[in-house]
This record gives sequence, structure tokens and C-alpha cells, in this order.
Amino acid sequence: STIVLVFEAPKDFEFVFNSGDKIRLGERLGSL
Amino acid sequence: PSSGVAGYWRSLKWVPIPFSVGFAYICYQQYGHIKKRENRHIRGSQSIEDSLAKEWQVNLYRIVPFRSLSRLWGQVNSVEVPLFLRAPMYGLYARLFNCNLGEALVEDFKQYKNLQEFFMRELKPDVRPVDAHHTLVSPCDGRVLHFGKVEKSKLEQVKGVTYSLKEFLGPRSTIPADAVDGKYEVSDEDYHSSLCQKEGTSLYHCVIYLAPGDYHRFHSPTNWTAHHRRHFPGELLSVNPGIARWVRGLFNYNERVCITGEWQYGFFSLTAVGATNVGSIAFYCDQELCTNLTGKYKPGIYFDKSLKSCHKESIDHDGVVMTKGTGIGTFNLG
Repeated sequence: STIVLVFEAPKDFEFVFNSGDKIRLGERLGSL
Repeated sequence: PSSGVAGYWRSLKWVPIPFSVGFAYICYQQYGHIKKRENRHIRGSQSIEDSLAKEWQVNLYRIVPFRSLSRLWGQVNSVEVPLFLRAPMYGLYARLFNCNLGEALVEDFKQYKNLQEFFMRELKPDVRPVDAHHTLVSPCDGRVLHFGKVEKSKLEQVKGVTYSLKEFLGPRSTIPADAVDGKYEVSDEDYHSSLCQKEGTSLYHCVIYLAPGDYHRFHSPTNWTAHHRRHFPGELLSVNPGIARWVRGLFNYNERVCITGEWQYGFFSLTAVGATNVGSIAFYCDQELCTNLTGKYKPGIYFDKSLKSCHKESIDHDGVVMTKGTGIGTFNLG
């Protein structure tokens, strides 16, 4: 199963992980 | 003594052969993986195209009755397991898929009546602290398959393998007044820009894969208001990263439920994509939602529900208010 998020964010939004990284519920996804 | 030596040599001759063959096979497999990985680095997009399934292969793959298998799997796993079998059975599952039972709210295997209950186990309240300092957090445990800015109305399931944003989310629910007979065709570019509601923003996406051993409930990744639910009945192909690298548009084939709404920066959506093992999806805000039903479906058909029209205490006239970190739904076995 998979969760896909699609969202609008300011142009300077940055994700804070790499593809393939394990992530846990509640950890930050990006910086705004 | 001579017969003893002969016996020894005979055993030396045959015992290592299976080991050698096995070792050689593993080396060969590993060599193949390394070669593919290096090719991906060297040849880039051309290599990605080469590794994608051909149309006939996808069609052949889609013939397999994964939906029926999924429902059968769900039925089997709803059967109550005898008490004496629970610990060895769930223990094996936990070892195979690296479940951390220490994090589960109920650690005793015997308390779970069937694998379905074990699969949907809850976590202890303190094991997943929600980051209070950042606006956007992960909605679930899992592995990030891909993320980034949405370019030219294309999403990426893994690096280099794109699929259509318009097909994934479906048409906008608001049909403009100048639509002819209710039909409204919109280009990919116009669709993309119609999702952006505010100035100085872009669309981003993030794909998180949940492995069989992961916690299979999902939570709100931010504070937002859900306006609309769209259910796309579809295939239940496996979504593991290997298949995501092989079948282009995998998520557009699969059954999925998309919740769209708004957050402080504009448009926001969360889509739960089903898979063979995990065929049904539940959202707590929508009790009417039924997924993985029997019977055929027509590709491209979807079922909408406005979440603005609900009349419950937790729901105001603007939609369902989702608070960062609160549980909003689950994936179920079968």
C-alpha cells in the first residue's frame, strides 16, 4: 500500500530526506 | 584405511557441489542487480525506459485476478486463529516482515484474534511523537519512493517513471459554466495550474510505500480541511518498489481513495493507494466508503462525495477539519 501526497506549497519548500529513506509517522517531511 | 579415505573423498566430491552451485547462482543474481544499477546511473533515462514493462506485459500482468485473490486473502485472514497457533504464526509474520512488537499497544500475540487484527495493530501513544515545530509531517511509517516538484503535470512513482496527475486525481469537481453538455476537456497544463490557488506557489508530491510489516494506519500530515472524497475502483496490483519501477502508471491502475482539500498554502490532497494484500481502504471521515467490492468496474469511473455536506459534530460546513498527527484512516488486509 502507498500514500501519495500532492500539495501546493511556497516555491522555496524543500523536502528533508532522500528517495529510499525510511520515514516514520510524525517526522517532518519538509521545511517551509 | 584405504576404504575410509575413499569414502572421505566421495563425500568431499558431492557435498560442496550444491553449495558451489548455490553460491554461484547468488553471485550471478547479485551481478545482475549491480549491472542494472550501474546501467541506471550511466545511461539514465534510456535505461529506465528499457527496464519498463512493455504494453503487452502490463496487459498480461493485469489479467491475473488480483482483486479476487485480495478478497480471498482478506477472508482467510478474518478467520479466528486458535489460541495455540497465534504466537508462532504472528511471530513468524513479525520476523519475516520486521515488525517491532515492542511499539504495539498490545504486545501479547494471543490478544489478536486473527492476522487482520495483528496487521491493523495500534501503536503505543508515545512511540511516534509528532514534530510540533514543522507544519508538514509524515502521515505514516514507510519508505519514501519519490518526492519533488510536480513538473508539466506529471507525477513520478519512482525516479524517471512518470504518470499523469490529471488521471491520478481525476477531473476537478468544479465544472466551469461554459462546459458543453457537462463535458469539459482541459489540457494537462491548465489542469496543473487550476490546482494552484495561491501566488508564488508550486505543486509538490511525495510517495510513501508501506511494507507489510509497517504500521498500516495513516494520520493527518498537517492541519487542513478536507472538502472532497473520490474513490477510484481499480486493479490491485502489487505496489512494491520493484513493480513501481516496472509498470508505468501503476498508481493510476490501482484502486485508490483521494481526499482533497485545502491547507494554509492552498491545495492539499492525500491519496491512499490499495495493493494486492491490502485491498481495502477506510477513512474515518467517510463511513459510506466501500472499497475492493466484487464485480467488474469500468476503468476511469470514480465515485465522488462532498465532505462539505456532512452533518456531524466534528464536521463544519467547510468540510472535515483534519488535525496534524490525528488518525484519519487505515489499510485493511484483503
